[in-house]
Amino acid sequence: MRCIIICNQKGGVGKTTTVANLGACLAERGREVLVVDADPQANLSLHFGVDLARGEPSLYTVMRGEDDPSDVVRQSAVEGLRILPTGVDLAGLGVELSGERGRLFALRGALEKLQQRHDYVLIDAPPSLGLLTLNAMCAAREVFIPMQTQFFALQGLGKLLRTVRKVRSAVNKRLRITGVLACMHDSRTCLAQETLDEIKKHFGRRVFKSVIRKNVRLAEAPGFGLPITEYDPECHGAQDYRALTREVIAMESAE
Amino acid sequence: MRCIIICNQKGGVGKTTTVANLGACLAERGREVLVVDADPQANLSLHFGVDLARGEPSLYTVMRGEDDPSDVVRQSAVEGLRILPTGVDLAGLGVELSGERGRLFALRGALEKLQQRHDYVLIDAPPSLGLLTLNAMCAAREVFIPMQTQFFALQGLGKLLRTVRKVRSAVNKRLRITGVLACMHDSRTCLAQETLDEIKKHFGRRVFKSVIRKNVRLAEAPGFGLPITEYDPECHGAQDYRALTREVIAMESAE
Ligand SMILES: Nc1ncnc2c1ncn2[C@@H]1O[C@H](COP(=O)(O)OP(=O)(O)OP(=O)(O)O)[C@@H](O)[C@H]1O
Ligand SMILES: Nc1ncnc2c1ncn2[C@@H]1O[C@H](COP(=O)(O)OP(=O)(O)OP(=O)(O)O)[C@@H](O)[C@H]1O
Ligand SMILES: [Mg+2]
Ligand SMILES: [Mg+2]
Repeated sequence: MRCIIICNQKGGVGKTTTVANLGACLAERGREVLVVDADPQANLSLHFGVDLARGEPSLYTVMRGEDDPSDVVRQSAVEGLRILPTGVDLAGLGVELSGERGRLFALRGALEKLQQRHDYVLIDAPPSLGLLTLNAMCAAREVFIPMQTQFFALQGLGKLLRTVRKVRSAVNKRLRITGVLACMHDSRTCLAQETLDEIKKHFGRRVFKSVIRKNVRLAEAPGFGLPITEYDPECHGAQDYRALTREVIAMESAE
Repeated sequence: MRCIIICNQKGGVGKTTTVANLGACLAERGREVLVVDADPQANLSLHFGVDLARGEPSLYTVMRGEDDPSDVVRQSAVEGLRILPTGVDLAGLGVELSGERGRLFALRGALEKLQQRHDYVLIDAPPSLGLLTLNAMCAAREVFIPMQTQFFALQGLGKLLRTVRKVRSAVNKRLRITGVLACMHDSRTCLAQETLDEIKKHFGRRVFKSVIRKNVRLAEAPGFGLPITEYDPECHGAQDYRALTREVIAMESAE
């Protein structure tokens, strides 16, 4: 069972798009996949057509211990892909948990009950390094870092790497960075090419060979509540996420 | 003196790009402008070539009362445009201020001392609705909401509007939403056009007529520490931000 957090505090780099579509491509290859929406914006939930009202069972009520996770998980439109959705009330968790000792392990506890059933658990993190992202880092074993091939991409990375190191030494020895994924890449511009080279210089082998190219079909798919494999299975976006999936699966034997 | 927060909890929608370039275009029209970096990612500071080390005087030390704001403000490469930069240590403020009664007014107090000198203060907010964004909403009189013309754009808006309403009724009666700005608009795709129509349906007159088109020069400029008016003054990006500036200035007499 691989539990992977997809995180980067820089906003709009392709975290949610990667969780939704990598999840769908892994399911297409026969894996049992759970995607978890740990971002109060609830974009991942909407990507699968789930729009929860305040108070409905969600990751929020699961992390507060009010609902059992297996009662909240839903089947998506894709065979082999299930989702643990969230609502906006998740934003309040930071304040509510702030005094408790076990506040970093609320998500880990919740996911433990679900892990037997799934080959992959992919967690979509919010654009910050706050309590929700820390919770997801405590629950995960692997970190994937989506990055835009644009100027601000490298700026926040130092802080993200320091946070991963801190979580690993303090609370989760298993956590490691599997790789950096170039997203929304527009190979026509020199800026994108130069930034990609820069990323490879920084990360060496820990950069996925697959690059996700900019492709408007990826931005259209969530409007229909579908991953790219259902919305437009032959487009560049689907091809790129399938290439990434081949790389991710190839790592399985090394686990 | 107009104090404007540029905010949207959705990540990567053009907040920092708007603060930097609207600021530069207002300065070009002879206004005295201060841009404030209230995002721990410090992208706005970097956009003007300022890269602070931990512990250096910054917005963080100003909000903790350790430094006087006028000692931290710097002149930018642009005549009439100054910046109050930040470093990554700003991320820790949430926890440090969490117990104090006046925690929502730290930024407002800091900016009060600077307001005499400037015609415009533009505050760049992080991609969240946490303490730093609330602080900036308490300090500001106006809210500009940059939005990408993509599917997720409208999803988080309800929460943002509720937060503005709460801040207005509880702590800052002056706060009002001036307008929504369409950013990174790619008029070749139907998705962008449909989303823009949707935004106009929701917001009516409170949508700026100017639309910021997708333009790679806007993404290149921060790599040189320059706003678009200095980096490529004739490109689409500079034209669009100048058009926005004309609209913003035209509102001045209505103030
Ligand atoms: N490869 C791509 N090509 C074109 N559009 C893309 C691509 N990947 C993502 N997008 C679009 O770009 C926007 C940002 O992507 P996404 O929401 O996945 O980023 P995020 O990192 O999850 O953002 P946030 O920081 O707000 O959580 C969305 O509108 C999405 O549809
Ligand atoms: N009109 C535009 N055309 C092309 N690229 C743009 C445009 N506006 C912004 N960008 C680029 O898109 C990326 C996101 O923009 P920006 O960083 O300003 O968004 P943000 O809302 O401040 O992000 P965050 O939520 O992380 O603070 C940046 O790499 C920026 O250079
Ligand atoms: Mg997201
Ligand atoms: Mg920003």
